[in-house]
Amino acid sequence: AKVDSAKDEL
Amino acid sequence: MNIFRLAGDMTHLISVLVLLLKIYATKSCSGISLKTQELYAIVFVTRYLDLFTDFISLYNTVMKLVFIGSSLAIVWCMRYHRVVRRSYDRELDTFRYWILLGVSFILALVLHEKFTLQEVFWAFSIYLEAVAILPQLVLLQRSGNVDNLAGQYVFFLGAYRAFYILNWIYRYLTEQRFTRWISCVSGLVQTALYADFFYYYFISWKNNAKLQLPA
Repeated sequence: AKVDSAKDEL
Repeated sequence: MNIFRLAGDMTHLISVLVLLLKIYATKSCSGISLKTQELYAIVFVTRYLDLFTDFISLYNTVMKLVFIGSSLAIVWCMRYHRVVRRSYDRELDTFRYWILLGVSFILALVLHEKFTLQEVFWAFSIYLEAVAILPQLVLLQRSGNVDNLAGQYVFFLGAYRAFYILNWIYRYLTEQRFTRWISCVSGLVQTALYADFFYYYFISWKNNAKLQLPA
């Protein structure tokens, strides 16, 4: 699924 | 990735390592709230549901595994390790954390980015993390004298989210479409809850005295 950039945080 | 977020992740990692060090080196968990550790385990499990579905980077995956693994290991240790469990301040760690779980979950059902299981649980984990430290702060106030490692653990845990706030400001300024109100507002609340702890921590550091939280 395309991970929108904001969800790349821990 | 920016320097603020990297600093935040490293500070978070340090807080986990300090706690693991305290438990393994002293075989004691005095001054540590099991309830906060259990809340953090729930935070990581519900936040990283995408661990096996979305691969973002090796760093991201490794850190998620470290946080989930360490939080579960600490909960296991404090509950079942025959030596460590004896030093758990059971009678002081009485925060009714069901309230925190209930309020966070209801809030996540109302306030989320998309009404999908993953997004609702993600929002739940963000709200829960903001208040997860409360049992620990209450325990520190009740136990009076705070041993160094427990104080350092809470200090680094509070500092990491402060770095994340700088990261959100930086991303908001540099990425035109970056908006993460849920994380930002929740992160501000989370860091604000540490404010008085930071104040007393700074005072004790300045006077080179033991950390004393007012009852």
